[in-house]
Amino acid sequence: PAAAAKKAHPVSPLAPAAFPDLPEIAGVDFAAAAAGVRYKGRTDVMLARLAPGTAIAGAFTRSSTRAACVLDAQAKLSPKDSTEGAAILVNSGNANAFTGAAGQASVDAIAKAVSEKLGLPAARVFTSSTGVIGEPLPHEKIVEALDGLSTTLDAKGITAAARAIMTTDTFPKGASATLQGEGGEIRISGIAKGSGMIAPDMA
Amino acid sequence: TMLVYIFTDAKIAPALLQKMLSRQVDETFNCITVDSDTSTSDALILAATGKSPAAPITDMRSKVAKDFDAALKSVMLDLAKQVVRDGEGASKFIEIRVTGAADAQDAHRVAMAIANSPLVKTAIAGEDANWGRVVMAVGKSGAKADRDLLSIRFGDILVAEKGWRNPKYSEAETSAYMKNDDLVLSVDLGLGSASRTVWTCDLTHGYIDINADYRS
Repeated sequence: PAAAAKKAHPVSPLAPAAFPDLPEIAGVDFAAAAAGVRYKGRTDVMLARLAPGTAIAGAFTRSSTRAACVLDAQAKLSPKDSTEGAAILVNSGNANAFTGAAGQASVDAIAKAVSEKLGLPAARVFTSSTGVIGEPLPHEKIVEALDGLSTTLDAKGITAAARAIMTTDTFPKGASATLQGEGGEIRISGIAKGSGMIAPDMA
Repeated sequence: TMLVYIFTDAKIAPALLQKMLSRQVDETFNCITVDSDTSTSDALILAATGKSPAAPITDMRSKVAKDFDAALKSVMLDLAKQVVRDGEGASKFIEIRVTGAADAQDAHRVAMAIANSPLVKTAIAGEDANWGRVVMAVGKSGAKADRDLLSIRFGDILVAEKGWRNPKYSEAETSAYMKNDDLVLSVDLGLGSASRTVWTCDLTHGYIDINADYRS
């Protein structure tokens, strides 16, 4: 692998003019860091902390060769209410896919470290990895970055989070909606990454 | 790889949240393609913190549940389209509308066959309204189709119908349309009432540059 990141590609000519101003969602805090998972000096890890009682739903690729973190997150979905907190930890640069037993070991190590750092069950830590396939994930770099991540969690950090999950993306992606509920406003804010290897088959 | 994280302050039970998410995936993220390759890592997490002052959403048939469902879909579709807009090397955003299919499965099959066709996508990169390649994609899709009932439009321009090139269509007008960044390609199969809209981008030299370099 290259020792350093290649020069960034210019922004897609089809990109929106700017990243949208996403409404803050009460009960979610974000942090991002450069852990050096694949390239040095590039923000490549994001942590989202979710308030106790958060409901989690998910959809995942149906690929029969899906990565350990996908299988792990699938297994952690539950239709039951939880009073516990939750967290999402994402790294870019290495997909932790097709790495045999080492794949699940990395997922477990990250989930355990996040759970200890944030005081919530490992079963409520959802991880994702994106990047090259077939190289063991240097999860110790992510675990080391947790000190910094856990002390910089910020409700306003969603833009940095959207940037941290990028790989060959040329712009961070965000969208939001607000609606009137019974007795107050309900907000939705989302981020995404994706630019290549894109033909989702989700369920 | 596509990763998506959506956060809401709604108070809603996990089972209901999952039901809404699962229902919306098919018409949003499962309707996009950049390069026809499905990642081993695609994931979407939807988290509802319950911190909104609004009352809990408990009934799928309630107005607030329907409003929430619609708002969730709008966020998902917006993000899905942004992923296509960032397709590696993309210079055109293409909406493909298939109507008149025998059933919903066929409509999706035809739409994705067109959206995933390298020949359709390179033609569009070259600003060529190459409807012959669209006919090819429909034919190979495996869906029920009849050449003589098929019609193809680029934007509002009818370029082919009834098994022939539309004799009235203007090459100059069509070429001018193809210079737009955002394009609509419509195919009516003339068989039934099922429809599907999907989104893709063109396939350019830029895609090869990026992917030939990625691991070097």
